[in-house]
Amino acid sequence: GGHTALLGKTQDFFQICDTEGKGFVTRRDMQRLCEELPLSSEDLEDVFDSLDADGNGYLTLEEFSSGFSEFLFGRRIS
Amino acid sequence: DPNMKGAAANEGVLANFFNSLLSKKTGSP
Repeated sequence: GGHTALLGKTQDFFQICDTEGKGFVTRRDMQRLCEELPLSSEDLEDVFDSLDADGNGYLTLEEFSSGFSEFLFGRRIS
Repeated sequence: DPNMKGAAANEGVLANFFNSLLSKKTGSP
């Protein structure tokens, strides 16, 4: 159902970041996205830091998807 | 709380990021 579709979308997005198909995203991969997305490399650095929950410098699909679901469901409107 | 402030700022950046990915996906099939 919807959960599977969401998982697929997360994987799509993860692959956009992980252009080399390594299975994880590095800070450098993230910075490369500033050519494709309307975000500065500084913004992308912030994104990386917020998604890299354990701060080891590698963004896994699990970390990526938990950040994505937080964006989808956990966003608080003040 | 400075941590709360940082989280709120990051939330905006994250939202921007995922929104961009979403529009990129739909923008180029």
